[in-house]
Amino acid sequence: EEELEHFREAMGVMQHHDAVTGTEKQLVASDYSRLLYENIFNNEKMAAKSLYHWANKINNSNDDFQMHSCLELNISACAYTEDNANFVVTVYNPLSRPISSYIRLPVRGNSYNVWDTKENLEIISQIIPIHDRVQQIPGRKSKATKELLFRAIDLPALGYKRYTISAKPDTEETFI
Amino acid sequence: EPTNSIEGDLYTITVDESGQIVFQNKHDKEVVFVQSFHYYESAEGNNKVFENRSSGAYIFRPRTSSTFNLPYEGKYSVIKGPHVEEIHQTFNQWISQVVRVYKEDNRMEFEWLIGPIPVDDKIGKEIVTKYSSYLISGDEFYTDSNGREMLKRKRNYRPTWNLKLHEPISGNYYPVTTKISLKDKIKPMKFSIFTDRSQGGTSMKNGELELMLHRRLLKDDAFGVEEALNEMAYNTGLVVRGTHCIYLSNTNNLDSFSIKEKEIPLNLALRPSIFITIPSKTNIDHWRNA
Repeated sequence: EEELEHFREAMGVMQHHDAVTGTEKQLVASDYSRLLYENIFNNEKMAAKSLYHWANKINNSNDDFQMHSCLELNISACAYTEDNANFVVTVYNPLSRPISSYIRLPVRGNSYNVWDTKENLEIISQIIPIHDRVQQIPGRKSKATKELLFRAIDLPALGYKRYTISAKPDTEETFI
Repeated sequence: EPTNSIEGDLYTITVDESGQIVFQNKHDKEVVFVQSFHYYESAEGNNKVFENRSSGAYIFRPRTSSTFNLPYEGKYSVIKGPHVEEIHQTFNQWISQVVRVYKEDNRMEFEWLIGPIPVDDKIGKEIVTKYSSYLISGDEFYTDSNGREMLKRKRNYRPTWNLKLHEPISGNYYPVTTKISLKDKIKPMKFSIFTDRSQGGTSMKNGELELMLHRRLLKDDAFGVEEALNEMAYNTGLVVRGTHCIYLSNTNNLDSFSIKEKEIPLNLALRPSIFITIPSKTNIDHWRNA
């Protein structure tokens, strides 16, 4: 509750009319960014706890079960997906009805296996270069030059699906 | 093979020589629209009297009533694959976009990247994109300004008083929460643009929709913020990246059309959350079985 309360407070501050319309002073805008970042980052653990609770699994402190959010996907950057050859993606659907959605993840490899753990089958993925201009955005410190795209089919309402992703052997050396 | 086009089941999208994106329906050659980027130069004054008020955080006030065209470098590449086809277009040093068509989705996506807007010439600039279609919409268009239902807008008109606009551009701009659309007055056609954030929008010409993408201004408008809308990061102006989803279709099957129109903004606003776990053991099979 305490962790969640900080997040609620930040969301409360964002209801101010200047925050909604962008008529705040620059220093205030920067403070809003700080508030949002800190609280979203701190709530990673809580999101992980919830997902493991639903999966009837224990959320232990083992690194194997740490979940991370990628807060820089808006500039096609994510340290976790671009620096690792193997990773697991949990996709949560916040809508109250099932949907299918395309998932884009910044990567460095040329080819990946994407495995739907619920259906237990490999699904088709596509590698797309990230636009040159995106790679040149001031302040973007990412090694990702491509995005891995796949379609998450039939994400359950207010539920999740999990995908295991591994770079194909011929590209694994990229990550060494 | 060199190509300048991508296609979905129902349509083809092409880049022409001037950098405009041209959409054409495969079955109905009259269903065409063209997308392009333009900018307004912002008004600057001493804010002492109404006529001298500057464009700022609170008000949009272009210096002239027409947009300026942008120089086009003419660079693009085309990517095709099993899920998506994309045109990566570089308009100039500070405007680029990706136009994409997903194979299993009957909509187009324009992912624009604007900034840092150059202001070395000491002129504030406000960047817009225009989607020009052959729809006969007259002077009417629709916006979801209150975030609920679609409200009918009429150019140079207010429903409760006789209007005489001195500033025809800003006087016709309306808030767009997620959607702006046009209806053809003769054919059962509708043209909608869905935004991933609130923007300003208008229809200044028959069949045309216009949305404001990014602004970099050098003067305060004296309405309270006391700063020019000149956001900086890394010692330069901000770069913004966002998406417009386009849905242009006939409304013969109104049920499926309405369902689709309600699905798109929800999917844009409430996207799936993504969490990454890195297995400490390299044995990914362990995860598959878990």
